Amino acid sequence: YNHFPRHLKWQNNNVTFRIVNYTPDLKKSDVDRAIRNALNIWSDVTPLVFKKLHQGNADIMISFGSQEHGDYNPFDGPDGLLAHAYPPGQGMGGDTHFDEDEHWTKDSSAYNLFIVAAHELGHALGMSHSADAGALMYPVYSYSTGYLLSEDDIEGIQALYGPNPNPRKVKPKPDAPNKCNPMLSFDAATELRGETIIFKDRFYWRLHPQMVEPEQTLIKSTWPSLPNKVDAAYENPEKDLVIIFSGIRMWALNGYSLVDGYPKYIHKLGLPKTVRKVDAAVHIGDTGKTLLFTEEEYWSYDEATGKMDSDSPRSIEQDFPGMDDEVDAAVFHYGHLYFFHEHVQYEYSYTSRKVMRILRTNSILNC
Amino acid sequence: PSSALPLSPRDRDDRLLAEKYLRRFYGLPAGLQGRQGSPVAFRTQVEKMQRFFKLEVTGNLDCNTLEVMKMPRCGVPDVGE
Repeated sequence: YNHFPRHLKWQNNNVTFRIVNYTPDLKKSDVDRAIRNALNIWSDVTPLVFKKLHQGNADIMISFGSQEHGDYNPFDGPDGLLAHAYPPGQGMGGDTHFDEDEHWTKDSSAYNLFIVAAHELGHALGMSHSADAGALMYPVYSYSTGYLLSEDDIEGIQALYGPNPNPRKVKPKPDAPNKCNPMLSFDAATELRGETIIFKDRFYWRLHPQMVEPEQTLIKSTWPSLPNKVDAAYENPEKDLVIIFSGIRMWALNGYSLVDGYPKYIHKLGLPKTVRKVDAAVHIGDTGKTLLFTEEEYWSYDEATGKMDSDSPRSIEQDFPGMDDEVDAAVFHYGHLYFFHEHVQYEYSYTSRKVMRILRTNSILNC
Repeated sequence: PSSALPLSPRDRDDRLLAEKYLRRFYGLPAGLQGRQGSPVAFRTQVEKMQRFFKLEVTGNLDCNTLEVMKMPRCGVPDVGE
């Protein structure tokens, strides 16, 4: 998290706000509720108390305007700049402006006013932008469900105002995983048209052969309809599809686009109803088989026939000697399988059925 | 890309977008001190933005950097006054 220079903050915990005008995109009561809920997000975790004024000058003056709207800090029409706010202080300090050229909604169909208001009011209280891609104070808009603040946001606002003396029970989002944490484990890994995608918590890293630095992004900012957590993933290059598993459902991607007709149940692959989660999946180009790992066993799915091999399930420990008996993620590169389990990565020769090397899981992330 | 080569319209648009972005969010000086005057200053600000967004720090306007610059976002600068 970051604060503004000199850690600007309101000197009094009782802060007033006033909604000066309204967007025609939403009912007045929807705007009122969105702003009130956005303020509550911050008051739940601090001693701050917000009082609404209906006329006169409030600490935080909230308004909608387009292009030049009176503060010589013009908006730019649809998209681009969505809103801005000023740090605590006299006059324009704390004032919060929304770009009326955006379409404001209560859902994910356009820009969600509640989410953008919660971010801007963070500025009005003294928070600057965070570089944590999962934080509410991250500068780029992304729609998200559930509790908005991350641990990073709460740490930042409490560094200014302290905690709420009567805290309400909240469940902050965990911070973005640190790729060089030596104990890092993966949720899933797959290829995607020459890139490698690695899923961890609400995020994924994208590794491109020519990029030294993996790029971390929120899953939902790229695929809003995917769940926040992915269990397994594999690419079937012949069909140009990436299959994503979460719980008992699976989705298909063609490139970065979701394929219609999904999600489907994983049991359509021939997995029994007792299987509720796929731990890891990997497509072996040489054999046309996809291996699906569930606890200590794995299933072999024949992509050509669309059927599970009759001798499935088989024991991981038996068929992959030298490996742990469980797998978190797996990818197949030039005849070598790379199994990831907790913080250890195994480079496995599929032909000689032997562990060739043992590395740290996050060595693939240049750590 | 070297400024000695003629720019395609698209490159020129991207560069203008980048200048505007860096001026607004990373304090790139306006006018001649900006891109035309000091390629070093421009590169430094691109690197600062790439570091903030945990992109590969190249100082160049690569496609990932431009992609982030085009995302809808908050109008408050990413760095202090």
